[in-house]
Amino acid sequence: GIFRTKSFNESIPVFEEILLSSDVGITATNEIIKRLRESRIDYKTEEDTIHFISKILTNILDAVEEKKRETSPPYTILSVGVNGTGKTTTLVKLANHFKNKGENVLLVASDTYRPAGVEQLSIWGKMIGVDVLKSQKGQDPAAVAFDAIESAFSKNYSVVLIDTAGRLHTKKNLMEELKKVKNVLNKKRRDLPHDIFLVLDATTGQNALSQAEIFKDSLDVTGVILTKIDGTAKGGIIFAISLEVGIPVRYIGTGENVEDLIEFDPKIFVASLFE
Amino acid sequence: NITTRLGEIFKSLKKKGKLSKKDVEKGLKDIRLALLEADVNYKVVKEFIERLKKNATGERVLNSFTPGETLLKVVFEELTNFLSPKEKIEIKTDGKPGIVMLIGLQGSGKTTTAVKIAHFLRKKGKESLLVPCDLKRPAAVEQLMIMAEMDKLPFYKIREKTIAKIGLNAVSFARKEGLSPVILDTAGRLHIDDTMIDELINLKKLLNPKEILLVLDSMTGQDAVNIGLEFQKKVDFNGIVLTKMDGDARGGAAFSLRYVTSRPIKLIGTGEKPDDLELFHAERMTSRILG
Ligand SMILES: Nc1nc2c(ncn2[C@@H]2O[C@H](COP(=O)(O)OP(=O)(O)OP(=O)(O)O)[C@@H](O)[C@H]2O)c(=O)[nH]1
Ligand SMILES: Nc1nc2c(ncn2[C@@H]2O[C@H](COP(=O)(O)OP(=O)(O)OP(=O)(O)O)[C@@H](O)[C@H]2O)c(=O)[nH]1
Ligand SMILES: [Mg+2]
Ligand SMILES: [Mg+2]
Repeated sequence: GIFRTKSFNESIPVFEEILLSSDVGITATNEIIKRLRESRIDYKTEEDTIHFISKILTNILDAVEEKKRETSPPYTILSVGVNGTGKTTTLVKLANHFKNKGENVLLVASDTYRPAGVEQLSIWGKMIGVDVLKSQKGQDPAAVAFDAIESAFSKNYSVVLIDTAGRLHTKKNLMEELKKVKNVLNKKRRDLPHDIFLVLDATTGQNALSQAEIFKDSLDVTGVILTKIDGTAKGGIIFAISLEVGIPVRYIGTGENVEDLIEFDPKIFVASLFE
Repeated sequence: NITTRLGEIFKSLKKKGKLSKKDVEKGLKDIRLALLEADVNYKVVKEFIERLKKNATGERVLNSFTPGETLLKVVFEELTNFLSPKEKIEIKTDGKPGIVMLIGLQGSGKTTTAVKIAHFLRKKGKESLLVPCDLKRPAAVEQLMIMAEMDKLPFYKIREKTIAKIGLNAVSFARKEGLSPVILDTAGRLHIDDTMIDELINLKKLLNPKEILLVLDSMTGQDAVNIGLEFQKKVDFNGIVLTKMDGDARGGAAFSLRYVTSRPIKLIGTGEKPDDLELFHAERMTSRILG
């Protein structure tokens, strides 16, 4: 087995190594080990230990789960995050997912900064048969978001997915730009946007925690989408994010194709840590 | 937070005056935590601390009048020593034309870095040819073309349908036009995707690039070791570029990567513009990792 040891105390350092090498981080790992020790359960076999550890981990993720709430159309999602994490590709996957459910989807290319950013989204839109609202070069993303909602009202789109340019959380003016997009949506209608998804790359280390903290502070992010889990990274940072920032994971990106998106399942994710 | 942690280690060691071996062990334990928080790989930290133990429990630290300071100095020097390239940093551009190939994971910053390198070389009097070798990602070719246009850098307009043909024709075009080096921007790929890795191996065999750079996101976590070793084993590279260093990631992945592959970190990306590229500086990286 993984632990190759009989005693519970001997398995602790092995377990610690699994957590640390999965990017769980020191603080969250210590919290998890603490809960494990406090449990005082009599572990007779390795199966027992893994079973109980899995329960602790799953509980951490379940603690931030939220019930899906009712939203009035258009269900509006804003996709945000640092550069290169997979925001644009993930939004395309979501668009495809909602289109297959029969929704009338609008993709909004409000990344007016990245060279060929609008082009990238519009090519994808054609490939999956979803309308793309293209912005003008250098147009203010807040203005594009405004136009998108106007268009959604007049053309009856039921789902609006807004892409934004990647930006480091440390760049204050860029974070302000995002706040402005959110405020414009709020002003258009108080319930918009319904979801703000922070797209995180599973290969990112402890910096993902700072990203989560700052994006949450600034925009009150409602969910995390963890991408590139098809690599060898484990994405353990989500335990730290659950414990310290309290944002639930909603979807996982498992590849570069449009169908490579799954709804987040805590049990399956925890099981994959021990593979 | 590394700054407060190192500050704590320092304070508690300072109060002690002469250090016992036990004090040094406690200090090293705290340094281990600091390195883990900075994203240095778990196994690399283990080995590094073992090495440090030998130097840190020697005469220099135990007999120093300011042992706390001396211990931190030893750590700083060891880390910097590891990070420093053993030769002067340069991009190999010799050849008629020279060939530079950029490889790495999805989204690490290869396309942007290709443009930065062309810009950097032009400042040194070399006119390179930017060649798009990513036919997979929607608008990848346009992205490179637009960036090249904006910075007035030579760009190879492709008509070919395969990477191999693009490479060969771009090289003869460069030779004809007196452009060197050719900079190949490849598609992002996983180190465990055999088909895509084979594509790189074939391109390398065909064109024999003298400079292959692994472009790695500086916020990469524990997985940096897997990524580095797999790319090295299957394709090999002779240098590393760390991107997005304008963020606040501590960059411990850089140390892990250097430690396990022994390849030099040559350049760092510090923004999204063509001139946001700097030569790697080991001491600055050490302070960043240690906070
Ligand atoms: N393997 C893998 N690659 C992915 C995944 N999601 C996105 N990618 C790839 O990651 C790269 C970056 O994706 P983008 O969608 O352009 O990322 P972005 O966040 O929009 O980038 P910026 O707009 O520049 O900040 C592309 O090569 C995608 O194909 C995933 O789940 N797995
Ligand atoms: N802040 C910052 N952003 C960077 C840096 N390097 C690249 N980027 C951004 O990171 C994102 C991804 O860059 P790309 O050059 O498209 O990355 P790539 O490796 O070519 O991506 P794929 O081709 O999809 O694998 C873009 O938004 C870039 O502007 C950097 O040093 N700093
Ligand atoms: Mg994008
Ligand atoms: Mg690219």
